[in-house]
Amino acid sequence: SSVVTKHDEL
Amino acid sequence: MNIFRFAGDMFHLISILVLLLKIYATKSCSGISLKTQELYALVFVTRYLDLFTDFISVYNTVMKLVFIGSTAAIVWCMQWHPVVKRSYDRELDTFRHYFLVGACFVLALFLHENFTFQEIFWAFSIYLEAVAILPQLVLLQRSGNVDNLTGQYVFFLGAYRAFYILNWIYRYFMEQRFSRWISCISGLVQTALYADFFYYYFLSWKNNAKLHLPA
Repeated sequence: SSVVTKHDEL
Repeated sequence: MNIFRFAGDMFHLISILVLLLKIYATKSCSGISLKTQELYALVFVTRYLDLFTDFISVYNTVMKLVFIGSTAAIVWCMQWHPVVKRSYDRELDTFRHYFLVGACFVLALFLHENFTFQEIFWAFSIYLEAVAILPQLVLLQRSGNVDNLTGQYVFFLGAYRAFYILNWIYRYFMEQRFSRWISCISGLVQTALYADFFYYYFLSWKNNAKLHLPA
């Protein structure tokens, strides 16, 4: 599955 | 989380606190572009759609709430506060920022990481943030002299994204998977827009003169 890029930056 | 990113977030927080201080202490918002503040409110609302769905950390959630809350408070103050709104330079703050919103949204429809509702709005917010300072820079050039707090506001805002670029460089070398091209390129454009402001800010600091932007 395409790793959903978690936006951990603000 | 690395030191560059943390420093960037702190500069961003300081820039907003400086702006709130200026408005609260002087009860005036002269020299501040309401359009830039509206664009920033839109940036935060469209970027933090995952505020209630994805929990990253307490720091992350608290900072998102602070950014949304403080920017909303500034927009409210500049439009509705009986004393502050009178000092708004309505006739100088005439940048047609709706074009920026439209252009960034169209760009986000073509350039995004995943074609999902949340990702398109996230990419939109990244592009919009890069150009959100334009109405403010145009207003500063039109109003000529820049008062200290407003100058510091723009300076810290530029420093925040410049430190984020250091953060992306750091992550590029430290993490095997680097997929932040949208943020990185947009962040470079954003910081480049501050370049001329930084130049004149540095000159005014060196000559200990009032910051004066050439019209």
